[in-house]
Amino acid sequence: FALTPGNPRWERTHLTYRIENYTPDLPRADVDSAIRKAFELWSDVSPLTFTKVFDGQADIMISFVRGDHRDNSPFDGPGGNLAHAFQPGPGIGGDAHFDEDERWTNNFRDYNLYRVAAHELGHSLGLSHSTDIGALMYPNYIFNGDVELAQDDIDGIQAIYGPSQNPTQPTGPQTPQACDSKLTFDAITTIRGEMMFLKDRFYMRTNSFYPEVELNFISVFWPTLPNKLDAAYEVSDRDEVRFFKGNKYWAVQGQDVLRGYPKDIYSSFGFPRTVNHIDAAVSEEDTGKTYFFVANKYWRYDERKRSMDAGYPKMIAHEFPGIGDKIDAVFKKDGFFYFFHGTRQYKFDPRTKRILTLLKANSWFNC
Amino acid sequence: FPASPEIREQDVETVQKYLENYYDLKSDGKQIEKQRNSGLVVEKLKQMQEFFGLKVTGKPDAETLKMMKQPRCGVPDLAR
Repeated sequence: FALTPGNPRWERTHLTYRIENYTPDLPRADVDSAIRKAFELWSDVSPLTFTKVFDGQADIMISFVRGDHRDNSPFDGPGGNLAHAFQPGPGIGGDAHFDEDERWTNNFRDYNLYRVAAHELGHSLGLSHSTDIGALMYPNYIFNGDVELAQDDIDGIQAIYGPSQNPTQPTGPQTPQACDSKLTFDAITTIRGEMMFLKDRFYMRTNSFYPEVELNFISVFWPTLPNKLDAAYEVSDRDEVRFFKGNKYWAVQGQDVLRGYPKDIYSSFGFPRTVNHIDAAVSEEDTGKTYFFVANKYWRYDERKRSMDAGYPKMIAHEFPGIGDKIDAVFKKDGFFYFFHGTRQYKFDPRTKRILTLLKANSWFNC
Repeated sequence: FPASPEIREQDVETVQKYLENYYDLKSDGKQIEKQRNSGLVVEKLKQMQEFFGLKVTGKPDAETLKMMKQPRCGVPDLAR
């Protein structure tokens, strides 16, 4: 997070705000609600309180304007610059302006007013932009379905105003760091020749053309997928990737989530009802066999016959000795299985059924 | 992969405007082309690439241009 240079802050913690005018894009009640909820995000984690007033000069004046609106920072028409806000202080200080040339929405479509307002009010309270892509104070517009303060945002606002008076200190989600030696994964899959590592709300992606690990929200590609997935695998001859959470799964083709999903794992794969989630999965392109790992057992599914092979489940130790009896994620590359459990990664040769190397989970990220 | 095409005039404008708006690049109305190769633009580009965790090249590569074209907040990343 970053505090605004000079550390401007409000000396009072009880502040007022006023909505000077309303965008025609939304019912007034939706605008009121979006702004109210945006303030609540910040008051929930700090000593600040916000009261809405209906006339006169409030600390934070909110308005919808377009083009040059005489504050020395003209807007630029649709797209680009969506809104801005001024640091705490008298007069224009704290005020937030929203570009009326944008379409303001209360859903997934660009641009969600609640999401943008939550960001701009961070500026009104003294925060600058964060480099943490998972933080609300990140400069670019990313809407992944929910609007919540990341731990980075909470740390920022509490650095200015101190902790909230709530008996239990609220916390927020953290953004995974590719080179954090304690990094673990929810799921990993190949996808069209690349690898995608999944953790909480994020994917991390490596490819040989760009050494930097790309980290972004899963919703950037597949808005309807849930966070904290359990497992994922690619059926490459169908150009399909399947994502599992609980007893459901989704299928995508490139950036399209296929219709008719989520489906349940019982009717699709034949799992017994005793299985309520999958830990990890990987499919072998050459044999069409998919391995599902659940606790200390694994199943083998035939993608071509579309049925579970007989004689399963078997103990993991039976076919994959040495990798332990619980895995978080697995993928196959160049004939080897890579099993992940916590911060450990096992490179496994299925031909000799031996572990070849023990690696750190994030060894693929060139740290 | 095709070599990245020579950067287009329009992209030069995008870079210039973005750095002026968000990275405090002073533009004294100098012809963009001259500015473009100035050390100042390279310096500001590196600051922007650093901020967004991009490869710090000082050049407006495809990843950098893609980031510059994303909708965002109008408050500068680098305070004036």
